[in-house]
Amino acid sequence: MEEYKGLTDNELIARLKKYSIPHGPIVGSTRKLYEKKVYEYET
Amino acid sequence: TSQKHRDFVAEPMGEKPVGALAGIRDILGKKLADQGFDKAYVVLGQFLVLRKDEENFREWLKDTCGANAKQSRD
Amino acid sequence: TSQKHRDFVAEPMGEKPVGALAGIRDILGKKLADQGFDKAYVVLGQFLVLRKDEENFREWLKDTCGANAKQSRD
Repeated sequence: MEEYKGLTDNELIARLKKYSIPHGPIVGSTRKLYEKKVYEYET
Repeated sequence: TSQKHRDFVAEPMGEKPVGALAGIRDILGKKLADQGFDKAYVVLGQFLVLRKDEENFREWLKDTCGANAKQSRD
Repeated sequence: TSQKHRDFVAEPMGEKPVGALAGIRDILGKKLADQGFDKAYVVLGQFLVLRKDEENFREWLKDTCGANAKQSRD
């Protein structure tokens, strides 16, 4: 999961869009959830 | 819905504590409060920022305070 | 408050676009929408998650879409 912390918000959003994962904006209180959803998708 | 939820929606949310939310009892409420979600309106804010997506909201709740399926559904 | 704001609060927020918010015009609205804040309720969510702290909210708005002091006050 560590590598996802290095992603910029835009990079994270690009992956969420690429994987069609429903998402809202990346803010402090949502970032961790979305990093996890991308991690789960990619693993 | 539970009586607790009916009581909650019967009046403006105002500054109600997070424990006033249906499904959120002492332990869960404490874990949420420890992470800054000490008021019901902050949890509402998180639901809105998650674009009212129930699945994402439940997953966030489980990750944040360990709420189980029933608790997060409530 | 502006007529735009009076119009906004005169009815439930529902699915109103972010541009319906007072102070948020086309350019700002587009920048916010590009980052996922396309609906007024999502911006409300962020305000609530920021614990209704006006200063933090204005700073966030400036950082997110470049709103100036007047726009963020509105």
